[in-house]
Parts: sequence; C-alpha cells; structure tokens
Amino acid sequence: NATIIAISSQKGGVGKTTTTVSLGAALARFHGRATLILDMDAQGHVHESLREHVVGQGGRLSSILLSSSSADVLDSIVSTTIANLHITPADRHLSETESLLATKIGKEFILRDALKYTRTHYDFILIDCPPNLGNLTLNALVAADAVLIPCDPSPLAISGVGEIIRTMATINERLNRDLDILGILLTRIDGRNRTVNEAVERELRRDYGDLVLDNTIGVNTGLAKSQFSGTSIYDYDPESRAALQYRKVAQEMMARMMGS
Amino acid sequence: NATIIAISSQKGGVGKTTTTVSLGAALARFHGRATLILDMDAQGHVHESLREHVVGQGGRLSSILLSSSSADVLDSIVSTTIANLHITPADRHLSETESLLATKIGKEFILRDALKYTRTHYDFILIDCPPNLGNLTLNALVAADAVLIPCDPSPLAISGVGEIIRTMATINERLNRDLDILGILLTRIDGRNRTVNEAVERELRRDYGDLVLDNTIGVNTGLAKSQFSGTSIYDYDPESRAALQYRKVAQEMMARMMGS
Ligand SMILES: Nc1ncnc2c1ncn2[C@@H]1O[C@H](COP(=O)(O)OP(=O)(O)OP(=O)(O)O)[C@@H](O)[C@H]1O
Ligand SMILES: Nc1ncnc2c1ncn2[C@@H]1O[C@H](COP(=O)(O)OP(=O)(O)OP(=O)(O)O)[C@@H](O)[C@H]1O
Ligand SMILES: [Mg+2]
Ligand SMILES: [Mg+2]
Repeated sequence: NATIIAISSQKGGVGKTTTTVSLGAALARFHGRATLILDMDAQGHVHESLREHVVGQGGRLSSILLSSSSADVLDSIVSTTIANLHITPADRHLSETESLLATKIGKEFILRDALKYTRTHYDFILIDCPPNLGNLTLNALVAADAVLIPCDPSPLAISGVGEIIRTMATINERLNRDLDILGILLTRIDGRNRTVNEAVERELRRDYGDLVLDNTIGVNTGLAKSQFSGTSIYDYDPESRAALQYRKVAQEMMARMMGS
Repeated sequence: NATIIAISSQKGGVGKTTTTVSLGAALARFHGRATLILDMDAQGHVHESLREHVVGQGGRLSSILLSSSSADVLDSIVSTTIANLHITPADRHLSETESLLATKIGKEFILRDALKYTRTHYDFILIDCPPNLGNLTLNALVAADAVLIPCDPSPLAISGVGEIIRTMATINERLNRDLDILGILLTRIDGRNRTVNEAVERELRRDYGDLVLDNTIGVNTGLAKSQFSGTSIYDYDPESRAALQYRKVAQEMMARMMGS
C-alpha cells in the first residue's frame, strides 16, 4: 500500500506545487518508487509544470469525487515520460467541486475511498493542495498518512503553518484519524535577506522544534525556468542547486517516513 | 459614492495583500482619500500587516455576509492610526462562509448589498481577495467597479491572469455587470532574473497590451520586514524603493480610474 503525503498550506505561493512536483520526480527517478502526483488544485499547475512529460489525456478528478458510485482515482491518471511517475491532469472543475462536496454525507472521506484501488498500485502518492483549508484540502488531509508544510521566509507564511496544524488537530479528534506532521520545509530562502531568514527560522524552530526539516530550499531561478519549459528541474538543470536541494529533501522525507 | 476595487488572482503569493495594504495606505496618507480595506481572505493578513496601527475590535465580516437581514459592512469596521484608513478585522470564519454562501439566492450580490451604506462613507474601498475564484472572490468582483490583478514574474502566475479575466467575462455576461479591468500589476520582480522577467513581461504585454500598468514593483525585503513589524511600508521605511514604487502605482491607479 502506498504512503500518502499531502503537501499543504493555506498561504499562497509558498512552493506547494514546486515542492510536490520536485519531490515526486525525485522519488520516481532517483529512488525507483512508483509515484503518483494527485493535483487537488483547480489551477492545474502540476500538469502545467510537467506538460512536456505528460502522455495521454486522463479523466477529470472532479467527476470521480462527485460520482455517486465507487469511482476510483485510477480512472483519471495519466503517465509521464519520467519512469515510475504518473499524475492526475489539470481539472478546472475542481473549483466548483469545493462547494458541491459540502452537502455530501461523510464529505471528508470521499478521496480516501476513491484511492482504495489506486493505493495498491503505487509506493508513494503526493497530493498537491490548493491554498486554502476547504473541502478539497480536507479530503487530502483525511486520505493522507502525513502532511508536509512548505513555508517561505515571511511572517505571513508562518501564520499559515499554525492554521494547518490546528486543522489537523481537529481532524484527528473528530474523525478519529492519526495524521502525522511529516515536517515543515523552508522554501524560497533568499541569501540576501539574512535578517528575515534568521528571524523566521528561529521562530519556526522555537515553535515546532524538530518538525522543521534539516534541508531547506534556496531561491533559484532554475525552478521558474523549468516550469516555463514544462519539464522537471532534474531534466531542465540537473546540476542546479535547486535540483540537489530537492533530492536531499526527498531523502530526508523518506527517512522521516521510515522512522515514524 | 466610493470607487470599489477588487485585488484578485487565483494564484497564491503574487502580492495581493501586500498590494492592497500598500495602495490603501498610500491613498489615505498621501492623497487624503477616505479609504476602507476590506479583507475577504480567511487568512486575515490585512489585519496582521497593519496590526500596530489597528484601533479597536470590530465585528465579523462573515456574520454580516451570512445574516438574513440587511446588515451592513459598517458594523465590522475598525479604524487605524493612519489618518483616513479603516479596515475590516481578520475573520477566520470566512473559510466556512465560502460553502455556506453557495445555497443562498443571489449569492453573488450579498457583499454589494452589504456595502450600500458603507460606500457613502468612503472615497475608495479596496478588497483583498483570497487565492481562489470561489464565492467570496465572486462577491468581491460583483461589488467592485474594477479589478487589479497582481502577477509575479512566473509562468504559473501568468495562467492566473487568464483565469480571472475569463471569470470576469462570465460575470459581465450572466449578471449584467460592466466590471472593468483596472490593470495587471507586475510584482516581486527580482533584478537578477532578467531572462524570466523579460519573457513574462513580453508575454503579458503581447496578450494584454496597455492593461499592464507602466509602474512595476521590484523584490524588496523592506516589505516582509514591515509585515513583521505590523506597520505599513511608509511607516517602516518611507524612503525604500518599495514605498516609492507603491506610491507611483497608487497615482497610476487613480489616473486610470479617473480616465475610464
Ligand atoms: N525555491 C524557489 N526559488 C525560486 N522560485 C521559486 C521557488 N519555489 C517556488 N518558486 C516560484 O514561486 C512561485 C510559487 O511557487 P508555487 O506555485 O510552487 O507555490 P504554491 O504554494 O503551489 O502556490 P499556490 O498557493 O498558488 O498553489 C512560482 O512561481 C515558483 O516558480
Ligand atoms: N515586492 C515584494 N518584494 C519582496 N517580497 C514581497 C513583495 N511582495 C510581496 N512579497 C512577499 O511575498 C509574499 C506573498 O505576498 P502576499 O502575501 O502579499 O501575496 P498574496 O497574493 O496576498 O498571497 P495569498 O495568495 O496567500 O493571499 C509575502 O510573504 C510578502 O512579504
Ligand atoms: Mg500550487
Ligand atoms: Mg493575501
């Protein structure tokens, strides 16, 4: 059965998609793990970031989540030219799905149930979440074994970390789950802003201790360029700092998941 | 009657809140305009960015939007120590309001109607939107006279511009509105990434022409530092490039609104 990890923060632009895509590609390519990246964000940026690799059409995740019968996510998946990596395609209709899920019985368990067969086909499933704590993120958290929280070095992003952890506590209590925090990943660290970086890192380590991953991600324009080109960072610029940093994060993630 | 401007993009982290707060403070402080900043985002980052200036408690915007009687936004407003500037306080309950609005008759007009008295008290009302195109953003767009779309120099943010413009076209057609695009503001431009910046600016000017504002905002750590301190950029570092750039954007915004 697959290990399912949700990558989530209510704060926008902290690097959720960049992290999900870079970790997924690393697990598939450098560790031979059968990996699925599931895009729960109506923006569809997983597909956009990897568009040169995507093969075929796939189905809409929104119809699987809204279907009354026991549809499975397997019906929406497309493969990529990156060995061992599959994704769910972009689906703009996820935007309306947010409100349509609200009235369903057991609305939080819909994705978990739709992954029943899918999880037997993969070693890892990474879920890219939208920048909110609505029903789609709730579904991702309930389906997941652990959550990775990206945070960029800004006061506004720090408050996003607290919000998601509060939401997870409510899920664990009310829905009888045992959802772990995999960790907090510091992203978009700009070497020029030492005072802000140190202040943010200090505050995070004070509040969350070892939950803050040892490896961090610096600002690196190769990531935006790779997104422009529609290929993963390991194809676009395999020797870039970002490629090496994300490979280290993938290793730390696997170690943390094995350890727990 | 106030001029109402929504600051919106589905893309997270492009500088919606930083822009709304910096423009609102400039209109109030340098142009003597009675200005209200309305925070439609459950993150409540308008309040967080200006917390040293805020005076008093205020009420929840979510209860005004969900109330069956004709409640008015005036009931939630707090003043600040910045002359001519009021804001609506942070309201975490806006997150649930998103789905709760879905079932109301004429759900898109709720904010417009709740601003009936408020708009007679101000010259400008700026609405900070959450990073999605759900019911709260929809309400902001329907209540607004024009929309300002921040976009950072990244391929993923460009696709966010197209999405909001598509949504506006649907609003104008179905809800018989005449919502203008005030313009597209390039934000977080990092002088070191010339190739990405030029590629993004070329693509935006090709697709949207004069809609792209002449003035742009560079990467400037003073903005994050001012958010740490809970004061506006004009109080934290009045001579910074960011302070001067946002003052120019405020002037261009006023000129564009007068001209249209
Ligand atoms: N380490 C980095 N260095 C430079 N740019 C980065 C880095 N990580 C992400 N970015 C850029 O920052 C922007 C935000 O990243 P991304 O879209 O992955 O964040 P997100 O949290 O998924 O955003 P959203 O909230 O919209 O889903 C993107 O344009 C991306 O190219
Ligand atoms: N010009 C700039 N220079 C440097 N940092 C900036 C600039 N503009 C914004 N930022 C920083 O980028 C981050 C994102 O900005 P902001 O929160 O205003 O974006 P947003 O679009 O409102 O995000 P969200 O989608 O979460 O609402 C913040 O941490 C802010 O401090
Ligand atoms: Mg994303
Ligand atoms: Mg914001």
